[in-house]
Amino acid sequence: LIELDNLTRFYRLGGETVKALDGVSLAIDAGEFVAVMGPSGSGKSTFMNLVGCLDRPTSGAYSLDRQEMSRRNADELAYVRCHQIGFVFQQFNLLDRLDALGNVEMPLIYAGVERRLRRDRAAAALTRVGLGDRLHHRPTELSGGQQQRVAIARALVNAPKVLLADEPTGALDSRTSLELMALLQSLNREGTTIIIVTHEADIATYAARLIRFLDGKVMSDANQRMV
Amino acid sequence: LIELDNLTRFYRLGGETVKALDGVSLAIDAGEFVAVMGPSGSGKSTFMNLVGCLDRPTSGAYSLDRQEMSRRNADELAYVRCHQIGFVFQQFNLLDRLDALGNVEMPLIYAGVERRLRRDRAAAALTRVGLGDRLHHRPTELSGGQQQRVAIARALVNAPKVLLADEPTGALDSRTSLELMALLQSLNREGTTIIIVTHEADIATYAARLIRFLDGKVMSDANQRMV
Ligand SMILES: Nc1ncnc2c1ncn2[C@@H]1O[C@H](COP(=O)(O)OP(=O)(O)OP(=O)(O)O)[C@@H](O)[C@H]1O
Ligand SMILES: Nc1ncnc2c1ncn2[C@@H]1O[C@H](COP(=O)(O)OP(=O)(O)OP(=O)(O)O)[C@@H](O)[C@H]1O
Ligand SMILES: [Mg+2]
Ligand SMILES: [Mg+2]
Repeated sequence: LIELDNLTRFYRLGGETVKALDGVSLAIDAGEFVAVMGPSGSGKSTFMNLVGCLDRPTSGAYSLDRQEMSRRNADELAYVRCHQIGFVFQQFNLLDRLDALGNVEMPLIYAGVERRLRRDRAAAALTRVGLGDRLHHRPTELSGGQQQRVAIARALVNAPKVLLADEPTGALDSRTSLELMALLQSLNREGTTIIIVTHEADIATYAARLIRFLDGKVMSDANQRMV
Repeated sequence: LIELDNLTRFYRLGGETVKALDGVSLAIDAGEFVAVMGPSGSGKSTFMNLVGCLDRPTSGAYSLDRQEMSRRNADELAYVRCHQIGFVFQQFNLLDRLDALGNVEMPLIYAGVERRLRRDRAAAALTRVGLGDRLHHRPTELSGGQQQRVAIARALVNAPKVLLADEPTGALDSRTSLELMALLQSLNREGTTIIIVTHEADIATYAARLIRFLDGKVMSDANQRMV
């Protein structure tokens, strides 16, 4: 489903080049559950942004569902993102002017879903992550963990083929984290491909495969027994 | 040093009242190392904002160093914050238009520190958290864990009496987390009072006392053996 071939992402800053991703090649099949770990700054979010079609590589190739993504234009990338990929950002990226319900409706608006069905689906997604009583709170009126759960609901509301979650339990207490991981497990059993960046080893054990990054490269990539 | 007497913080939203903090009374002595845990939405950040003089309670009393804080005006609160308290926010709250160095300099500007000394101290604080080679990157040019470390450096640069850290290891890999906790331990041994909100039990073990929140109230408050 996902194939990366010697993918790089460089930034030029002042006189120097920062090699955020320095030659990554790997393949992920449909239905896999993959955890990504690695030190701060090792390229995990950069990798996720490239796989999620939110960024373009400096060089190398990226195919999603056998379609070459690295040369697509902005509109084509936006279409793929909206219909196939759900993304939970490390920093949530919620819109402050919209309440929780409005934020979760955004992907449905892009997908052209009609208004009343949109609100029902957004409300259901929020209820599934325990925020049924916070639908009309705006991000600044929510706790950190509640904002993260709004970001999760938004990523899932379009029933995406691929869910990319960058530190989705970063702001969650242990009980809410376990509830989220159970939800991800059931989505994975139903066929959703999941890639989750985490720095917590107990969260990584929910995945069947662990990829470790170091300095913009893949350091190790191994199957593991799922918990 | 810190005394809360039946402190509350209510929000009115639409027709209902959200009781973010619903009557909290406790005392923290100078030099303590306290961990705060509790479910998402239980009031931890609200508590930290009140202790950090960033917010006013709805009712109840709060004294810092025997001075009654709940009736102070905005300027007096700002003065106290800048000279006595260092705050690491759950969502970092960095200024996007300034680079790492500029962000860490901000508390020193408020404290009236002269320009060249300011830059040296800001650079030293960033080097201490491993970002010596990222001084001129802006927040959008840094990884999540790097942004968090800029927020930590900024909180420490004024050598505050009280450090309030809301989920400071949320975006950090395990090695960087342990480095940060070792730094906090050494600051505590030198006399800094530390209150850290965390959802990770291994991080909480660095503290000598654990306070648990539930539904805006203190559920338990006990000393524990420091690791
Ligand atoms: N401005 C606001 N208006 C209305 N309700 C608010 C506002 N700010 C916070 N709340 C509510 O107050 C409660 C406590 O929030 P708080 O941020 O203190 O929780 P927390 O314990 O830090 O949670 P987390 O672990 O998720 O960060 C939450 O239920 C939240 O929805
Ligand atoms: N716009 C940018 N300009 C320059 N350098 C950048 C930019 N974005 C990221 N970087 C650098 O690229 C490297 C990788 O960043 P990335 O966000 O992928 O790390 P990460 O593994 O997600 O880290 P963390 O665990 O801290 O979130 C970092 O060293 C960072 O400083
Ligand atoms: Mg990251
Ligand atoms: Mg919080």
